[in-house]
Amino acid sequence: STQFIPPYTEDCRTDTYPPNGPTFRGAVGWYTVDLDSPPSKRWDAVITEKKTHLVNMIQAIRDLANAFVPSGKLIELVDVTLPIMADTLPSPFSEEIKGIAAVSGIPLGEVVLFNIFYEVFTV
Amino acid sequence: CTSIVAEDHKGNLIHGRNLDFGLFMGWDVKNKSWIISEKLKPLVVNLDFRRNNQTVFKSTNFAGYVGMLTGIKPHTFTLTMNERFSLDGGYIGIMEWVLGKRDGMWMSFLTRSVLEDANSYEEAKTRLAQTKLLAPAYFILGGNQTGQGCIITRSRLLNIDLLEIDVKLGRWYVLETNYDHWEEPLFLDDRRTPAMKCMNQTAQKNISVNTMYDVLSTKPVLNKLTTYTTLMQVSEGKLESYIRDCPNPCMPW
Repeated sequence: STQFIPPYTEDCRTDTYPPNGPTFRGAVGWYTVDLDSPPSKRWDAVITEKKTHLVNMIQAIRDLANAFVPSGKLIELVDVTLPIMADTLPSPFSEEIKGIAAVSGIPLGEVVLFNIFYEVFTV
Repeated sequence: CTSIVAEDHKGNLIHGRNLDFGLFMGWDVKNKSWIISEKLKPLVVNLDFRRNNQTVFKSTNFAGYVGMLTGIKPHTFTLTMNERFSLDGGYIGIMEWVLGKRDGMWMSFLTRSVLEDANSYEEAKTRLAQTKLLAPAYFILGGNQTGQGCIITRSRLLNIDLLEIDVKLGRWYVLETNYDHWEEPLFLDDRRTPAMKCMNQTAQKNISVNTMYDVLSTKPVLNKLTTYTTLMQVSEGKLESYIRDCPNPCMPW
């Protein structure tokens, strides 16, 4: 019964495809990742184009972390320890993550955090 | 998250998913939305992974994330993963990793390796079921033949359950949110019942990409955490995805 609380729930929608209206924000662009290129270079094109949004998202996570630990120690911990973890990650993931950090200019520890977030989130 | 694999009455398999993320990670009071979910939406990209100038697999991803949460190996299989909550969770796996016990795989690195290297539904199923993980998960896998659709419920070390499509038993689809299918979902987060109600109302004779999108657009299957919807048709090798919004009134999760 807790899942039938209109207007937060609704009857089964129809005719929503092709996507349109207020629940459709937009289509998604296509990019190629060339697995024949070196792992550290594979994501350059994607990251170059999405850099600003990636920096904004990482900043939002930083703000959240600082809300919990205002001293900034949590971010410091991420920036000091997770680069070390980057070296323990299997290939080609380790090199790809380092390549993304280099192209985006985001600290390596924070790119590592984004990539292992599923495991971290359980905390 | 909500992932569905359905078989239509001609035996075609359709795989759809909503990717929900950002719960309790900051609420934007002014815009009535989750901060991280909104920051992730502009990062959604479709990726064509190629080797020797040939497509190996395609995926919907967040730029900067090298693992895979949603993908298709054209004409072979489709794969999505949903989060599974467990006390024996990822933080234990991370601690073991830090302490040097590294025989488990990071979840999204496993899905990426399966999409890259597995050459059949059965091989993908075996690897997803049997590879040690750092964190529990649900893997939702679709194949390219009738009956090939399953939910693999994983703990960190074990394959706990495998639920597969069985049209003879009337199970023409499998559907997973974030709770073990043999248990009731958390009463405050039951997206499964509304989703199954809409799938049953659609019925096998009417299931298609269009009607799968309808199901994934129905509140609360669509909610404030939903960043994108992806639809995949293995026989055509097609993946399409759409960034979503859920205007008020809408369930926060």
